[in-house]
Amino acid sequence: IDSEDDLLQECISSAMPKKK
Amino acid sequence: PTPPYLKWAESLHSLLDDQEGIQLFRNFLCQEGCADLLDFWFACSGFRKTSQEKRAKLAKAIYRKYIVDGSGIVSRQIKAATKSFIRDCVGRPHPDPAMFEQAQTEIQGMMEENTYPLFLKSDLYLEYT
Repeated sequence: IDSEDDLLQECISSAMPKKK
Repeated sequence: PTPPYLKWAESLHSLLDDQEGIQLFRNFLCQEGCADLLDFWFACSGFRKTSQEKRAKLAKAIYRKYIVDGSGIVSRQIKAATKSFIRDCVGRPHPDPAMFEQAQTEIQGMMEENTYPLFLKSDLYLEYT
């Protein structure tokens, strides 16, 4: 099970633009 | 073609659409002690795209990290009514994907009026360009 912090980090990263 | 750092000066969205721009803006916000504003903004965008099974847990994580503590930079910039709306949503088993939208708009407005123009005048940005 992911910790809340991991989940939050994953969520923030998922919203960032991908490398061009 | 326009160099990326000139695009960053066009709008906050152009800045937040570029990995290097985000990195530099985040460094600036760290110096100013308000990097949480940017992290929260991205967390709200990510939340909308999160699968339903993770959404309830993620809503709690965002709420605990940025909103519940009234002395944090994000919490201080969000209206009381918006915080109370979020508090109601967090307790639900299936939170609305748009539950952080109003809070994100408020934080974005604050960045557009305040930290983003300061960033464009900062040594960090000027040295980069």
